[in-house]
Amino acid sequence: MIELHQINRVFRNGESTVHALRDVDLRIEAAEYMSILGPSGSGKSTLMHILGCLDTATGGRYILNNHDISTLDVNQMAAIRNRNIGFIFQRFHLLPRSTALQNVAMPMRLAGMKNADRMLRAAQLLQRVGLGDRMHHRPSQLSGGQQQRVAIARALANAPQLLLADEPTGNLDTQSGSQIVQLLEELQAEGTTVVIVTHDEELAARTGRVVRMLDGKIASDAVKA
Amino acid sequence: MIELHQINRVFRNGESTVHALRDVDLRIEAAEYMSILGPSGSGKSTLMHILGCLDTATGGRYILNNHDISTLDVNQMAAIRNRNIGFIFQRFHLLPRSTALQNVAMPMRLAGMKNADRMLRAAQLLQRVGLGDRMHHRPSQLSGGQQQRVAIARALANAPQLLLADEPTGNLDTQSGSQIVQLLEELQAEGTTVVIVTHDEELAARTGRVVRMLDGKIASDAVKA
Ligand SMILES: Nc1ncnc2c1ncn2[C@@H]1O[C@H](COP(=O)(O)OP(=O)(O)OP(=O)(O)O)[C@@H](O)[C@H]1O
Ligand SMILES: Nc1ncnc2c1ncn2[C@@H]1O[C@H](COP(=O)(O)OP(=O)(O)OP(=O)(O)O)[C@@H](O)[C@H]1O
Ligand SMILES: [Mg+2]
Ligand SMILES: [Mg+2]
Repeated sequence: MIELHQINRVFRNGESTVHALRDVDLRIEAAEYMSILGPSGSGKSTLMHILGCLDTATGGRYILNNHDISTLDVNQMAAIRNRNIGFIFQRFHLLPRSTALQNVAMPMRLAGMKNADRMLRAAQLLQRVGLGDRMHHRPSQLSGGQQQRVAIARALANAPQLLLADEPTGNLDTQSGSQIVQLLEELQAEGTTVVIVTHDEELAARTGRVVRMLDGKIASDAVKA
Repeated sequence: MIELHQINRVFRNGESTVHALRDVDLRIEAAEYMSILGPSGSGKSTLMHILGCLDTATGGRYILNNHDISTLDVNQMAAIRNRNIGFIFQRFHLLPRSTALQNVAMPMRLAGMKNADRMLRAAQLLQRVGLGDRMHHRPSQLSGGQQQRVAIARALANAPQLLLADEPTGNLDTQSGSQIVQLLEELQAEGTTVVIVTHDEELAARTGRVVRMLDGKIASDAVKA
C-alpha cells in the first residue's frame, strides 16, 4: 500500500540546515498495525507528515496505492488527504473558533457530505471518544485530553483507509488512553492501516510491528513473531 | 506556603455550566515535591491555573505566602506570577514568532533583567534541556518534545520559588523525560516547591506526595511514608 524509497527531508532556515530524515526505506501493507518510536527530535513527526501528504520529501520516492506522490500537484494531494488519510496531530491543530462538533464535521464538509449527515456522524464520533457532553465547547473550553480526543474524532471523520496517529494518548490518563487504543484496534481489525507514533513502550508492544528511529534514520524495524 | 480553602471554579458559557473544581482544600509547604493525577477533564489544569494566579476561583480562598490572592488586582497578580511562579503549560503557549532563545528570555525581560544577562541565562537554560543547537529556531521549526522543553526552560527563567508543571513529559521519550525529571528534582532539592500534573504513575511514585482528583474534587491526598 505504501512504499517509501530513500526518503530524505532537509530543513533549511537561514544559516541552519537540519537533515531531519536520511535515506528512509519503508514498506507498509494494507491493514498493518505499526508503531514508530524514537527520541525527541529523531524525525517521527516529519516522517508522518510525508506519509500524510502534508509535506514533500527533498529526495526519494513515495508511492501510495500505486500513485507516485511526487507527480501530484497541491490539489491532488489535498484530495488524497481528505478522502483516504486521517491525521491525528501531535499538536492537535483544532480550529480555535469552531466547536468540537464543527471541528469534527470539517473534513466531511470538504468531502461534500450533506450538513445533516455530517452533524449526525460528528456527534456519534464525539460520543465514541467520550465527549458527548462537550460537543458545543470550543477548544479553549476543553481540557488538554479533551482537545486531543476531538482531534482523534476528526481524523476518523471520513472513515480513512490510512490512519496516522502522532502521539494520540500523550495527554490522556491510563483509562481514557486505553479506550482510544481500543478504538484504533477496532478500526485496524476492520481493515484500516494504523500507524502510531508513541513514546509508550506498552502501547508499542501491542502493535504488530515496531519501527525505531534515531537521528532521522530507521534504526530497527521489527515485526512481531 | 500555599493554602487553598474551599476553592470552587465554575465555567459558564451560554447554556452550559461546568463545575470544574468543587470544594477543594489543599495545603502545600515550601519545597514540597508533589504530583496531581486524575482522569482527563477532572480539573487538574484548572487547579494549576488558580495556583499559578492565572485564573481566579469563583468561590473560596487562596493564600500564597500570606497574601490573600483574592484581594490583589490584575497587576499585582501579574507581578507575583512573574517573580515567584514558573508555569509549564500543558499546551506550551510559546510565542510563535519568537525564537526559542527569545521565548525563554521573555520572563526575564518582564522582570527588568539586562539584555546581555538574560540572553546568557536563556542560552544556559536551553543547553540544560538539551536544546543548545536549536536556540534560534522558532516553535514551528521544532519537534513537539523540543517545544515542550522550551516551555520548561522558560518556566525556570526567573528561578521561581514555585514551579507548576502541567504534564511536563507528555511529549518526551523516556530518556529526555527522565532528564527533565532529574532537573525538576535538582530544583526541589535547592528549595523550589514543585507541583507536577502527570498521567505517569512512575513519575508520581517518585514524588513525596500524590493528590488524586476526580470530577473536580480531591479524591485522595497521600504523603509518602
Ligand atoms: N521547519 C523546521 N525547520 C528546521 N528544523 C526543523 C523543522 N521542523 C522540524 N525540524 C527539526 O527536525 C528534527 C525532527 O523533527 P520531528 O518533529 O520530526 O521530531 P520528532 O521525532 O517528532 O520529535 P518529538 O518526539 O519531540 O515530537 C528536529 O530536530 C527538529 O528540530
Ligand atoms: N473555559 C471553559 N469553559 C467550559 N468548560 C471548561 C472550560 N475550561 C475547562 N472546562 C472544563 O472543565 C473541566 C476540567 O478541565 P481541566 O482542563 O482542568 O481538566 P484536566 O484534569 O486538566 O484534564 P486533562 O487531563 O485532559 O488535561 C473539563 O471537563 C473541561 O471541559
Ligand atoms: Mg513529534
Ligand atoms: Mg489538563
